[in-house]
Amino acid sequence: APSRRDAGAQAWEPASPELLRRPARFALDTYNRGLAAGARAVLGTVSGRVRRAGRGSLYSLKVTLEELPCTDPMVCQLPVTKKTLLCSFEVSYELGKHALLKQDCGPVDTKMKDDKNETSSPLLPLSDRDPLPQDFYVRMASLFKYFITTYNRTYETEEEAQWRMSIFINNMIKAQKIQALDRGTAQYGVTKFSDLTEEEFRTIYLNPLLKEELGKKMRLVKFVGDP
Amino acid sequence: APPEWDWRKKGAVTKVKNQGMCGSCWAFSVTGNVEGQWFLKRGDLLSLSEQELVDCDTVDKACMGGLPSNAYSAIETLGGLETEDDYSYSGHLQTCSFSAQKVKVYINDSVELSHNEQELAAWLAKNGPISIAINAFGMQFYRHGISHPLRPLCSRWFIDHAVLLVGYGNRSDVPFWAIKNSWGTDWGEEGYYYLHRGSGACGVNVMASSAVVN
Repeated sequence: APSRRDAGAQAWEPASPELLRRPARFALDTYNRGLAAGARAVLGTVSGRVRRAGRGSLYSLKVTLEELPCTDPMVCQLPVTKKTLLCSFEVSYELGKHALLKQDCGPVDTKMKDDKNETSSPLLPLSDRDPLPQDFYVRMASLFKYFITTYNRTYETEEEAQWRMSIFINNMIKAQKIQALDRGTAQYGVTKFSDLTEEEFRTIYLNPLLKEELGKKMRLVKFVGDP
Repeated sequence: APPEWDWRKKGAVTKVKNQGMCGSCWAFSVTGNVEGQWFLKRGDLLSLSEQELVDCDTVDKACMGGLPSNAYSAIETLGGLETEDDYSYSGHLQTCSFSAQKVKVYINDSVELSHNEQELAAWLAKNGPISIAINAFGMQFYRHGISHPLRPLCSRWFIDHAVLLVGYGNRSDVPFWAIKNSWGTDWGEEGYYYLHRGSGACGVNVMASSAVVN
């Protein structure tokens, strides 16, 4: 809301291809690190815009990527045909470093159709391939029962209960990842919001207008240190 | 700034409220700030109406979100805030039923505060709770303790939740901000969220503001 002098204070501006090259290259490198061994993507078209604040910048990029077929027979599991992806990336540049804040990629034709309902989720750089413990679903069912009792949840149908339980399980996995990446002393886990998808939670409880910060400009208080 | 401060212990903070299924955090953040300012200038702690802002602040978007800066302007334009008892919270947009006769609190101005966390702490200790907005990453699953997400996961560029700074301190040498949330007492630490202090965690320092009561 406040002045236009720092984070999010300036409006989005169109950016030249030259300006977008480095953040796009950074996003591509990060994307490639997540691909299977032997596979890689190359940059196609790049367009986007930039927001500046202080010494930092936020780039919002629309990029096409060409995923090249895996050519190394030592690492290729299946022959894969070349495909084109349309990706939305958000890359920040602060203190001399780039960081990929959001990534949302899909095949170019389906992506075009879905673009109006674009959803993107923050990156969680943990492997999803870790095997789950054998008693995982038993433990999760027991935890879900605790959740329903603690927060007095009722669901209208068996199908809804099943659906909410699957969301709950995904959320517990997500909470575990957030826990693993937290550098403080916080504990994450079951809360009264544990049966909501991220999209539901954002829509119901959060405030997207704050991200845009186009409110009334206020007078800045000057800090005077007291000797 | 003193090494620690907690306005809850000094009677400047009302009980934790619950915004329900409505994106009205901006209204709760602002009323919390005005409650503190009024207490410090006039000595009375009054629980103030968020519903008045949800219904009558026509610049903001009620349950779809809003900005503290607009809310301060709305309070000035309307002529003040009614109390929670007189204009109680329903959690959805209603027709504005503000009554100037029921106004108990007014504000004269609003100000933007420093982005330096040390200066914010000093301002808070001297002047009262601060309206802020943060990136709510991880808050869906937060239970207790001091949250300190990795910087790229909780970027200052994705601010999406308004709350109230009511104090600060250290727990086992970990510096924290004590943050009053509006999701009820059955969330977090009795409704409070503790966030790492001094690292700009989740953009805690980028949108600090306060009403001014003369």
